[in-house]
Amino acid sequence: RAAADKPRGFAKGLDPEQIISAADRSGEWMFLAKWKDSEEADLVLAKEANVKCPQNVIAFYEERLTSHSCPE
Amino acid sequence: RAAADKPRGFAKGLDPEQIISAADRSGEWMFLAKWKDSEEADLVLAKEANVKCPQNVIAFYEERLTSHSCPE
Amino acid sequence: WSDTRGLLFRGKVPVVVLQDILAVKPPCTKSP
Repeated sequence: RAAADKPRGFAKGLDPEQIISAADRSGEWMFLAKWKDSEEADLVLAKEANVKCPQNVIAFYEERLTSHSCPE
Repeated sequence: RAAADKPRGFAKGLDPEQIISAADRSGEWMFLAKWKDSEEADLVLAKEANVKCPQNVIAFYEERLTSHSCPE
Repeated sequence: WSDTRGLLFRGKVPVVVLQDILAVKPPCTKSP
């Protein structure tokens, strides 16, 4: 019960250090967020992260941005 | 000279409506931004757009997610 | 596209490639 009651995600009150991965969970887009000064990482809703830490989200996507050439 | 002096990008003072494309120019990512209530679109620095209109940038990235490194 | 700077975007499709272990499918399935 103690583990279940433990706050998770943004409810921990920690600042996000980096978005390290992304996942689709039952149709909901989620990020795996690593917290500053902590070894822990949690799944958070992308729509929540977009508002609470937009620069971390942008950095995550920007690292994976590439450009493909269109065939004629 | 009048055309060259015309403000471009965020200097126009318009609100961005949508980021419609991205391209790498000499190692610097640029976005093509369409402005609200205008038919114009301009090149803007990605790092500037990330700060001035982060939600537009995130929406652009979300629409272009793929799990493939090569186009079909 | 009459602006020469439009050439920067011609023939290129920007994509965000997710090869992370947790990525299953992108949230938006509509084509760019």
